[in-house]
Amino acid sequence: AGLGLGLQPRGRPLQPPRPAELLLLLSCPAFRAHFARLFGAEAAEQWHFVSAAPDDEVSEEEEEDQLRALGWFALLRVRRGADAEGEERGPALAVAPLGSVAKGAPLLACGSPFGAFCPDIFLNTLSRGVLSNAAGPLLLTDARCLPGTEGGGVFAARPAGALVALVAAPLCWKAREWVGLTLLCAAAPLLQAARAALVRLHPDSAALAALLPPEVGTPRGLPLRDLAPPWASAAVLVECGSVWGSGVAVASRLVVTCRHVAPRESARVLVHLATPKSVAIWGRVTFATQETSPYDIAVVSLEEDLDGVPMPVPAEHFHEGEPVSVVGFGVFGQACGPLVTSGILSAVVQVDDAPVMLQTTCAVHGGSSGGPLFSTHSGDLLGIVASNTRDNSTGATYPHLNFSIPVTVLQPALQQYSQTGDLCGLQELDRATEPVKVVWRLQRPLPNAPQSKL
Amino acid sequence: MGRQWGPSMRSAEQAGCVVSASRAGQPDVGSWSCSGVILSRNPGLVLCHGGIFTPFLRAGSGALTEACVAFLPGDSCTDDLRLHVQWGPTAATPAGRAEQGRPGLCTPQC
Repeated sequence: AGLGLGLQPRGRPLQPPRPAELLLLLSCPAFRAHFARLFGAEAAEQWHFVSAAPDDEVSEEEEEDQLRALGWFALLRVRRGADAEGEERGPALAVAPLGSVAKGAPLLACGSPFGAFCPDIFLNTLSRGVLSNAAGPLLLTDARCLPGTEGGGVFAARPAGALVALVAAPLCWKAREWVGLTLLCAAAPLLQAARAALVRLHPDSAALAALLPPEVGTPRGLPLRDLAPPWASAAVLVECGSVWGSGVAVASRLVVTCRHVAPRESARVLVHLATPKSVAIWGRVTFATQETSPYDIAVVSLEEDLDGVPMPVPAEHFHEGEPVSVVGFGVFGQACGPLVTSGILSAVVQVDDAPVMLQTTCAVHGGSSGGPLFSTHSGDLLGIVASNTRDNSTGATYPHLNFSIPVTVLQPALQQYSQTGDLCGLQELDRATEPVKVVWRLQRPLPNAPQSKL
Repeated sequence: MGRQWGPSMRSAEQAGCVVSASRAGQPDVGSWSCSGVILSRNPGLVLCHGGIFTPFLRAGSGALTEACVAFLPGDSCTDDLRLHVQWGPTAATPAGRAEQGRPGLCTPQC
C-alpha cells in the first residue's frame, strides 16, 4: 500500500481519498486590497509568488494565473463515506478572531509539501514560526512553508489550537531574493465571507453555514490593537534623505542605527515610531563611526522625547542557542508596521574574550539594518543588526545568516554620551583592534606569526 | 515541541488534509493539488486554496480579478472537474491507499 514499502511511515494508514464537490470559490476583499497596496503597483515588478513543484516549468501565463488566484480559497463538500456513521467527529475546530494573535506570537503551520504528490510522507507536515507582520487579514509568518502547502492551516498556541490563517503563498521572492516569509490569509474574515456567500448562493444552506467553525474568545468589535510585545515598540524607522533603515530607541531622546543608514554627522534625520503609529520626530546624527571602523553605527539625538516608547534593557550576557527576535522595517518599510522574525542566536564571536559579533537564524532583509536584536524570552536588547549575507560569487543573499553588533560593545559609550554628552566613548569605536576588523571582514584570523629568533 | 503546542498540534493533525483536482476521464493529464483544512466532519466541509481551480474556470482566471467579485459559485468550474480529499488517520476505517508517488523529488547528499 502507498509507497509499496509495506510500512506505515506516519503511524496508521491514511484515509482513502474521498470524492468532493466544489460549493464555492471565495476571497477576502480586505486581503486583496492590502495585497494590492503592499505588493501591487510599482512594487509588483519586484515580487514573485511562484508556487510550482520543483520539476514544473512555469510559463508566464501560469504565473499570472497563480497571482490572480493567490487570495482565493475554495469551500468543498466531501461525499459521505460508506461508514460515515462510524467516523469520529474529532475535536471541534475553533477560529482565532482577527487581531487576537500578537505580532511576534508563535505560530504552527500545517501543510503537505507538494500537495497530494506523496501524502504518505508529506501529509500534515509541521513548521513553526511567529506572526511576523499583519496588514488587516493579510498576515506574514516566518514559518517555512513549501509549494503544495497553499490552503494549509496555521494555528496559534494561544488561543490554544485555534485556526489563525490559511497559507496563501508559501514562497515570497523580492528582487529575486527569497525573503523567508510565508503569506497568509486570516481565517476569521475568510470564514465570514464563506458564511455570507453560502447564504446568498444556496439559500437553503443555512445548515451548512452553521457548520463553519466559530471564532473563539473575544467578543466582536474589539478595536484592532497593535499587540506586539512591548520590546518590539522600541524599533523605529529611520529616514535620512532618500535612505531609510531601522533603528532602536535606547534613551528618551536617543536612537541608535547603522552608519550606512545615517552616515553624515549633523545630518537631519526623521524617526518614525512604530507605536503610536504615524508619530515622527526630527533628530540629528550626533555621531557616526568612520568607514574604517568595523562597527557600522550611528547615533541620533532627537528634538523631542520618545513618549510612551519602552526603553529596552541592554543585555550583559549572550547565550548561543537562545531564542531571539529581530524587529525592523525591512521588506515593506513604511508601508507596514515593523516586521518581527524569530530564530536563535547561532554564534557569538569573541576577540580577547569579549563578544564582538552576533549571528542569528532570523530572517533579516534589506531595510532591517540598524534594528534591534532581542532575547525573545527576556526582551533584553542583545545587539544592533548590521547586515545579512551575500555570496559575492553567485550574488545570492542569505537572510537567515546575519550579523549584529553586541550591545556590550556600545552600552558604556552610549550611557556616557546620554548622561554627559561626551562622545569620547563612542569615538573609541573608530579605534577597534585589527582582530576585530578581521572578524567583521569575515576573514580568517591570521595565526600568530612565529617570532624570529634572530 | 513544548506542552504549549499540544492543542495546536492536535488541531493541525485533525484538520489537515490534501485536496487534488483532476479532469474526468483524463487521469494521465495529471492533477493539481494543495493543502486544506477540514472545517467540519460528517458532513464534511473543507476549505482549501483556490489556485488548483484556475485550470477549470469556465471564464479563465480573469474571473478572479473582476472588481467587486468576492465569490464564485461552484458551477463556475467546468463539469469535468473531479475533486478528492485525503486526510490522516482519525477514525477506525479500513486501510486506505495512497496515490502512487511521481518521480521528481530526491534527497541529494549535501
